[in-house]
Amino acid sequence: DPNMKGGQTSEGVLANFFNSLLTKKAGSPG
Amino acid sequence: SEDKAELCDSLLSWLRTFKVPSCTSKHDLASGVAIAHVLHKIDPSWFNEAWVGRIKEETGDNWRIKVSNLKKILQSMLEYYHDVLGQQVADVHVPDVSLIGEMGDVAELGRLVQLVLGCAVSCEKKQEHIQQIMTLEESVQHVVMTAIQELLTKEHV
Repeated sequence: DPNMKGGQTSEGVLANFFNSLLTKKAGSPG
Repeated sequence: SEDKAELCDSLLSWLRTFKVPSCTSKHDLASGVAIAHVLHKIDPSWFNEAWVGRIKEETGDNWRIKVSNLKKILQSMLEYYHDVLGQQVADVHVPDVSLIGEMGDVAELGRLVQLVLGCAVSCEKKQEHIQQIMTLEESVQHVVMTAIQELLTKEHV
């Protein structure tokens, strides 16, 4: 499945990434 | 450069979600007007109305006015990264705004909009902006994600 990446769907990768950004403190570096 | 040109296309779809005027094509963005209005929506306390007022709306084909607008935008964004976000922008991410204003260089334009994206996802209202990004087409979200990752990994270089 071309949408699979490391056992995770492409949608899952995106959701994980953006959710992790959401939980990062605003203005915090790195 | 091709990557940055693709970035420019995808980020244009994102910029359009701010519903500011003069944001229909890459050509529009080269004047800096739409970008200034987007920055005002991202953080109106820093990119305030007085600041937006310093951006000349009627640039026509005058490249000198475009470059002047873009220089003001870049300078204020770099100060925003430093003073508000506490982040250092690596030289590799700093666009040559002369090339945007004079030639409409899409790769450099991609770099400029990438910095705008970085402001949106790190500012106080980032939740709103990130949730908006998550409503975009999946292919666009992928480009946005890569652009943010690039900024995050190289910001301390």
